[in-house]
Amino acid sequence: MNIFRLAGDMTHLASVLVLLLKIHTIKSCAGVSLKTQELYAIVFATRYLDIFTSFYSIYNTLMKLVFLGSSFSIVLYMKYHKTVHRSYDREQDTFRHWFLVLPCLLLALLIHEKFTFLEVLWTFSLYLEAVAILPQLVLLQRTRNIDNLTGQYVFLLGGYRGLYILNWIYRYFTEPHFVHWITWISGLVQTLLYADFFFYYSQSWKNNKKLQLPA
Amino acid sequence: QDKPQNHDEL
Repeated sequence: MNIFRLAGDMTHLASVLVLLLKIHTIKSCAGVSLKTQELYAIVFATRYLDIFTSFYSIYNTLMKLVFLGSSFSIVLYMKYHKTVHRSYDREQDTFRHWFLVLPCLLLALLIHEKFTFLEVLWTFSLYLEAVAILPQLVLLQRTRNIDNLTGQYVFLLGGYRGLYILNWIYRYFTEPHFVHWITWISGLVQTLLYADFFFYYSQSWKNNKKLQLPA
Repeated sequence: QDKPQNHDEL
């Protein structure tokens, strides 16, 4: 475990906590895309099936349980909690997210490191995670008033991906045979999707103005 | 051959 990965995991954890804080404490999910949250729930459910087959560390298992639990509870909150559900921007959150799932599954069947059930699902989760933020970015662009928590949530998620890239560079130079092209390329694509958001986020921060994405 | 891939990252 290097400092970049730990920082990346902690940033990821912080993003989930920010979102849970908003939903649980303020009872609002305004500006949060349910489509993205559903995709993340699928991502974690398919990636962390190896909880049952491989053990790496207590840390690893605990974090997997946290990400599984939080992603499913966020989806349930948004769908079934009366007050939270009322604040959901249903009319704006119209991205056809199921159309992302099938191409990712096909790509995972075609391009993978090993053709086993768990490995193909793991690869599918990498491809799906790379594009899962798209509905959220589209929703942000449509939302007139992006509140601070939603902006911070997306910023932390993007930060987590950026830190993971530093982690891969570090591991490549310090660990022999650490080469994972599929993970790297999907991670890079995922991080690039945030580039635009990061630009406007830093602008709003610098000018001390409310975050607003151009339509 | 049947050993699972090492996925130690999250």
